[in-house]
Amino acid sequence: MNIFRLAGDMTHLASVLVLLLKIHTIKSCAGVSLKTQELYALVFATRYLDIVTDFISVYNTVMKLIFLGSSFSIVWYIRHHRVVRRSYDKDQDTFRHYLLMIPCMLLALFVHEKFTFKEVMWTFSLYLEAVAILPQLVLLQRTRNIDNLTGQYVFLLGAYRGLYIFNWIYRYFTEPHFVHWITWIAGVVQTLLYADFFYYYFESWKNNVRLQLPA
Amino acid sequence: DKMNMRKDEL
Repeated sequence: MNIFRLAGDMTHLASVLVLLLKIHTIKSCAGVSLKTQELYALVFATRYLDIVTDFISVYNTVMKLIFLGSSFSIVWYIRHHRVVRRSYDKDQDTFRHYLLMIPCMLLALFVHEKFTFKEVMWTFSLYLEAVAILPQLVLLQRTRNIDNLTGQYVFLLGAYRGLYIFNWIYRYFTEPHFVHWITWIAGVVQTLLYADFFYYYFESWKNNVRLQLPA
Repeated sequence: DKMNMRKDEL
């Protein structure tokens, strides 16, 4: 475990906690894309299939349970909580996320490390996570005033995979392991998708103005 | 042996 990996995991944890905090305390999911949350729940469900078969460490198992639990509870909150669901803007959150799942599944069926169920599912989760933020970014462009917590959530979510890239670079030079090129490419694509968000997020922070993405 | 490192990552 190197500092980049730990920072990445803590940033990821912070992102889900910020979102849970927002939804649980102010009972509002305004500006939050349910589609992205559903995609993330699917990402974790397909990536952590080995949670019962392969024990890596207590940390690893605990973090997997936290990410699974938080992503599914966020989906539940937005869909079924009698107060939160009223603040969900389904007319704006219209990204057809099935159009993301299908190509990712097809790509995983053709481009993977080895053709086993767990491996294809894991590869699918990598591809899906790379594009899972798209419905949320589209919604942010439509939502005129992005509240701070939602902006922080997206920023932290984008930063975690960026830190993982440093982790892979660090491990590449210090350990006799290798990172499969699929992991590299999916991680870099995912981080690049946040590039314009990061730019506008930094600009709004620097000029101390409310974050707004150009339509 | 080259274990693929992703096994221990999240």
